[in-house]
Amino acid sequence: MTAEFLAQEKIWFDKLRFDEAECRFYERMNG
Amino acid sequence: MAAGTLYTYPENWRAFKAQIAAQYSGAHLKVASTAPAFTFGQTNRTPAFLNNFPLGKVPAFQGDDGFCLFESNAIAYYLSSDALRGSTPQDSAQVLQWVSFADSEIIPPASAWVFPTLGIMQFNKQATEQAKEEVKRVLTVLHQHLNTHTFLVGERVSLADISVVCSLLWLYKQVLDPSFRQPFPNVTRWFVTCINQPQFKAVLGEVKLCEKMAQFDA
Amino acid sequence: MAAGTLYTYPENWRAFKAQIAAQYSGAHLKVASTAPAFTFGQTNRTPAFLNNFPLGKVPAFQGDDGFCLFESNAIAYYLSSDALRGSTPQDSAQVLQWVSFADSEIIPPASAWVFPTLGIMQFNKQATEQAKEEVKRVLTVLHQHLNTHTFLVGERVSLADISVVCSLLWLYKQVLDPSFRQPFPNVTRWFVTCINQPQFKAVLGEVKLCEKMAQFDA
Repeated sequence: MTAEFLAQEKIWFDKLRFDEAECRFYERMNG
Repeated sequence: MAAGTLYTYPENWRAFKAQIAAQYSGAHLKVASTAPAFTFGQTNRTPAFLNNFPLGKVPAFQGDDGFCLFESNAIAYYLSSDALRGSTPQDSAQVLQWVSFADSEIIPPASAWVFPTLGIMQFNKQATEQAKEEVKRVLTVLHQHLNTHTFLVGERVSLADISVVCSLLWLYKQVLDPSFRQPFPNVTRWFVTCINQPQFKAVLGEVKLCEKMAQFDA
Repeated sequence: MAAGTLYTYPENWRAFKAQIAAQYSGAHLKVASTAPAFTFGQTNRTPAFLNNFPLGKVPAFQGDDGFCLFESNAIAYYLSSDALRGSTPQDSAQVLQWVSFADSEIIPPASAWVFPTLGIMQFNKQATEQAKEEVKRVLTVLHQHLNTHTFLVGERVSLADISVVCSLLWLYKQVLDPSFRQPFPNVTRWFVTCINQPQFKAVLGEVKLCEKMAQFDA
């Protein structure tokens, strides 16, 4: 039962991918 | 002292934060998690609920005075005592630091790893391996910090410990078996110290640490 | 009054929160964002930096007294005045509510929509359409709340406004063109009121609202 409820949680699973992309972008920007 | 009703589904780790905080502060908290008081997926879709909580998400708190609050960290903060919030500007800022750390650094990889083992998400080998590496990084940061600290902020339990313990619950129960957690003894020592505090036990009951890493549940 | 150095790369919306908070509180803040003081991708990988900030992430704050803090919300909170943090338990809990709302409800869809238009990430039509719907939902919640409020909490600017404005910056600059933002006039009124406050302008400069929705930058 709990697992079904948990399945409705909104989690940013892609957060790491976004963080890394943003890092690369600003590292490039800052040479 | 705050008093009111917490709407949530049962066994919600986000709601546990507020419930444990209330145990420490003495705030009088009624938990509405089962019918007829609250049915997840129904009550939180009614106009009356959405009028107070426009996102329709839980946990949601309504004070006996009518004051409404959503977002689990805000509710836990409101139900806390000053001691839990941090008694100096530096301590209260560090409490916020670890509360943010739990949400931004622990929850995404912890969910990516645990959800497939609960059968609530497709298993993806690469995503799981990456999540494991992320969890190791998080446990390393905590292990180093807890080399010189008994609790995360100051000398006693704070909202920082409550938030980070609750965000690690599924990991410790489901996948952090003895060999995986072996390199991070400070974290396991701290985690067990916290869950054995009467205020945590009153909400979490007996927390059994994972003996065998759960694999995905096809 | 806190005083110290904020390490970040230039134009970092997460760092703006702390910088604007310092403008209101009068905290003396030095910003290290360009060489030789700080080079993103190098300085934050040195052992000295990692010793103070184990995640190696920015923004990171070091007080003149040596006190170190990571996580942008904690830094902004530490550099704030009590007025910004919320002057009653209910106000300070609501400040936390909107700070959490910014991180959990705004940043994910805002990043998913805006990053491809900046060339930061691959464009994905379905993800972009879904992000637009989530941004509409967020703007609806804010529009309704701002029907009866000038600012998000209490009668004046707080950390809630600073956090939510900074989390909406890229959206308003890059993709929220007049037709997309037309259904949410309270939000645009509030957003423009905030960015025209001298303390915001001192940090953000002139913020030009999007005239034409940016498409992805192949």
